[in-house]
Amino acid sequence: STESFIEQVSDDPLIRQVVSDSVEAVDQLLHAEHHFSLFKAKYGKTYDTQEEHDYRFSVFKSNLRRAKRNQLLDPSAVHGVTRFSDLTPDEFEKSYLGLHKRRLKLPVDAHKAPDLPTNN
Amino acid sequence: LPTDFDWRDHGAVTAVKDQGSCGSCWSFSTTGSLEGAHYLATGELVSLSEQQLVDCDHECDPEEYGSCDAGCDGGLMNNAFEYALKVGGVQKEKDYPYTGTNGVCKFDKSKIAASVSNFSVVSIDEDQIAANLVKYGPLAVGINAAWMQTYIGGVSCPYICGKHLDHGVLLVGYGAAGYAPIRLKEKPYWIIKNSWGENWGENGYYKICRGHNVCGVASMVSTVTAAHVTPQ
Repeated sequence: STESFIEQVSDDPLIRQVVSDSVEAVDQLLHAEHHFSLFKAKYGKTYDTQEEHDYRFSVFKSNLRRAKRNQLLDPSAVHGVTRFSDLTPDEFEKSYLGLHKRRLKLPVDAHKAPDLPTNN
Repeated sequence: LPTDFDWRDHGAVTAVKDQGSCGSCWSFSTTGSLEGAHYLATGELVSLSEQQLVDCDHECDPEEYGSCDAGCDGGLMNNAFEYALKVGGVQKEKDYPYTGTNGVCKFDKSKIAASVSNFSVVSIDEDQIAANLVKYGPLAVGINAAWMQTYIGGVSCPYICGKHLDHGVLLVGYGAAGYAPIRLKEKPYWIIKNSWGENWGENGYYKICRGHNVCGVASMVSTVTAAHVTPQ
């Protein structure tokens, strides 16, 4: 449903400049490389090997697309390149989240907060 | 209820911290809530130790085998409040500094800086959450962090967001309407302190729209009340 939603939202009626796919692809790659350079400089990122660097660049490009999609689906926020842009969603979840995901059960001492007045 | 409220304006919130690449978000949410409660009880704002919780808190839910707090491998704020109740409290950050790795417990009972007197779970009603926030201080909340990896600023209000919780954060305030930089859209929102450093989000903070339990933000909310501790 997300994909079809994006097609609807991004398939805007405006006339687009028609360029051949290869030119656009090159342009996007240059764009991504420029962003990746800025990202590495801003967050002090270095990679041990050329393979690791190339892999992280591919993850970065995928996260650029995710940020673009997130911007479409979350228009009242600003989405883009963050310090986590060279991490896959799984790596991000494993390293930076950490809430036990399970049915909400409460320890024996927890009790429900009494309702508070919310008007006046 | 005030239309806008922010505990940062009342001195009840410490600086934004950074959990590093360690799944210890639950400990930051726990200390943030206890720091606020301690401030309300004593007038003293003191940064509390997440590392004590990471190293020493292995509290389990007695009703569910295997759901224990496990340092960098995850935990739950309500379990952590239970642990703090049992051991007497939490030390200062400076006495038990954060390393971002699972370590051997070095808890020193004589250096307890803040104690839990009780904790409660707030219903999913977002007005009740606002009322508990104003009355008891910053709240420990769970959230689905799917949209936070690419978040830079503004009020996040995704059209699609799961409600399964995978991140623990601190609710410090709320606003009646927030204009997003790109689009002028009014959104009442929650103000959330995260633990990914100041160079993430809006100076370390996240804003998410209020009113529809977006990303599950209203489904695991806890208040904590601090006991008066005679300073060591």
